[in-house]
Amino acid sequence: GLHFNDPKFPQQWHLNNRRSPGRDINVTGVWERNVTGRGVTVVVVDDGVEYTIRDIRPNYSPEGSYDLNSNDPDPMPHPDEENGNHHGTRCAGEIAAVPNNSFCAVGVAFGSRIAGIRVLDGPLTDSMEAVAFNKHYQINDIYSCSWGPDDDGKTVDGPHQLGKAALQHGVMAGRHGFGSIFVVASGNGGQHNDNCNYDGYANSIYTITIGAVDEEGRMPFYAEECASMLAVTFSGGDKMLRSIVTTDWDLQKGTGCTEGHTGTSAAAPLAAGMMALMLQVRPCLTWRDVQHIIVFTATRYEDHHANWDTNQAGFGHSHQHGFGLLNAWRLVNAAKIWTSVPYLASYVSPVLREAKVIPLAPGSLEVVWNVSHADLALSGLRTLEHVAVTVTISHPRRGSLDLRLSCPSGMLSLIGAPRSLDSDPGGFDDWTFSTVRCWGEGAQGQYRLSVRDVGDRESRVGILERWQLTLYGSAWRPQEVEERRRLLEDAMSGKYLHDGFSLPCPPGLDVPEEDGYSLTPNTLKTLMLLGCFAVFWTAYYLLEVCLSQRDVALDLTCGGAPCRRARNRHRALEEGMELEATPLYENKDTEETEGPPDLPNQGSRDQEGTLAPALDLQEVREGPVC
Amino acid sequence: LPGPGGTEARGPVGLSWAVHLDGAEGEEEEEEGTRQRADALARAAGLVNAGRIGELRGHYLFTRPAGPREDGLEEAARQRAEEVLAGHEAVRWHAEQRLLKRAKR
Repeated sequence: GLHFNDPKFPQQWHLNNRRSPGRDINVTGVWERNVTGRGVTVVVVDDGVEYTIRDIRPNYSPEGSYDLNSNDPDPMPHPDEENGNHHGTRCAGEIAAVPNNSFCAVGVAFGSRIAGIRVLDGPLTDSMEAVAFNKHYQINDIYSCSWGPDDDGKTVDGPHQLGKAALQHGVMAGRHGFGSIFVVASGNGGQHNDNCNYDGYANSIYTITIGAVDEEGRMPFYAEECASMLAVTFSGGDKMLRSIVTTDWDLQKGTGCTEGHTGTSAAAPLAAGMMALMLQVRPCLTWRDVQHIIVFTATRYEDHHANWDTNQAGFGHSHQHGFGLLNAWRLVNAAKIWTSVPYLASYVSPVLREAKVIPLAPGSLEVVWNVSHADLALSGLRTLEHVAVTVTISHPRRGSLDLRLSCPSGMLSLIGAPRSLDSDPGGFDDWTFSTVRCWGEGAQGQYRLSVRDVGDRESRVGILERWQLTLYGSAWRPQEVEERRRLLEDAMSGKYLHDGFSLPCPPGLDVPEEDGYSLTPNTLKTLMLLGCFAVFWTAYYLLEVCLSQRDVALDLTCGGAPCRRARNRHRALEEGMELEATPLYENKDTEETEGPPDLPNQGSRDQEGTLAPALDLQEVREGPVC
Repeated sequence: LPGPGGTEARGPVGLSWAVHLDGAEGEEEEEEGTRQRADALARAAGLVNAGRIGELRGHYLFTRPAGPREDGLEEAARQRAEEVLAGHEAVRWHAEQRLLKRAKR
């Protein structure tokens, strides 16, 4: 029932697929119920956002924006040699392109506000990442990050100390205590046999890791697999398949619109847009609520290549597709009735020192750790969310290692996939792998880490030096997980998706931001000019007043106050001015009897209804002054 | 690095350290005290306190002041800074800031 005049909207198959019905994010029904992301701000952390483009300008949030590359509040992208700084603008268009403006396309959450943090166009350090992740975190609700460490199949990297601290701080203090939502793209290293478990942003429990599928629902050639992927959504595929149509920059070779946005970069902003729709209907969802809703609503579909496994809690997961396809209708309906999950509970095992040789495949080194009821009693942890394993392994060729983790249920995760291009001799030094595949399962029992060497026989021996298990979850019992699943399925008809139904939301915390709004040099210059003008104008005015008073001082024949009032009035009349104070002065008695001096309004009216400023009233009561 | 917020676009990155100081997790007054200690510590290390790192309480960015850039001088400055920061009892953690490689996806 919705019609948009945006010329490229009919080609936005990811929003409304007419060629292959059902292969889209299922958002139109949500829009029809006026859920468009209103009241939510999404920030694109990237190479800038061209906010002056017609599709962006009306939804642009300067309050949430910043340029960390130039250190000013303006995130406008800078043209570069490769015409490459259009990336952030394209992502922003996917999220919040304005509809019905006869320009290009429509965003998933076209009622939301969109901000930009420019950080990828220059040298980047850990401290800059930390600043970016918390920038304006009481204004920005969702951080969309379509970038990460190199996807070259040999990099192992992620947030460093400060970046990690900022992510943690963001989920605790951001969004008035409900927690910033960090959406990250899983990676484009498919051709290089890369895997997103070697990306620390994807492994982080504080992020939502989003992968891509093409229009046919298959994993594209560029996409990466991993055990920490939460879900997938649409993006481009090979040459025969359509890419994402979205707003583009109009600088250099840009036209303001593109049909060629692809990669996991294109998938993550769609997910961020869907998160904005969720937050409109339920603003008090915490960062963990959002993760849970994704797990509970993502749809598993038939894809034999994806190797779906169903865990003990009944959730299907694939290393290729996470818990499945994001579906805007399901996400929003679930969000509408969602009550918060219990607080985050965790368990950390001791550092388990092994110093054991890793055998060549088909052999493997297996180490286990039992988590007892007593171990979990202190934190109250009962069911799992994320499971993390931190390992230190020495090995002459890191890419030959294969690491698998088995949860107490037997659910297996490939947490460290072999990578043919990774010949790093340094092994792993306290690298944390994570999996979400045991979500909702009981936490108690035996965890088994299996490590093997899939390299050739000439490779030297690897050693598992130490490992440590960390469990994250909540006090929910498995039955409560199941009960919540049933509750959500009941809501999928859309019966709660109207303005008349809303669950109460607790108020958020008042968390002040440190630096508020910093002034650019240009703004400072403008302010200085205005200040100078004000000073000169004041000086001129004072001079004029003083000169006009000289006549009074020299008039020795008239020194009394009544005389001055009469003279002033006389002069004003001579100059053709009708002073508002004049009738008040003459009707002083009337004015005094009309009301107490502390009238609520700032002025009072004379008999003719003329509004007189309070200042004039005061002047009359105290008598004339010169 | 001219400030905690970032660098001049495409400009060279000089020496800088992220420093986490003790006793800065509390109220604003404590934070102000920590800032003053950070200023003094940065001076002792031959660096300038460029301010707090974003919203992370107790975390400061120390940068090397502008001056002649010679290899020998830079290494000497690095050693001095490392010595002072590693030896100071109020420094909970410190790390020299290095360029990160990040790719759009």
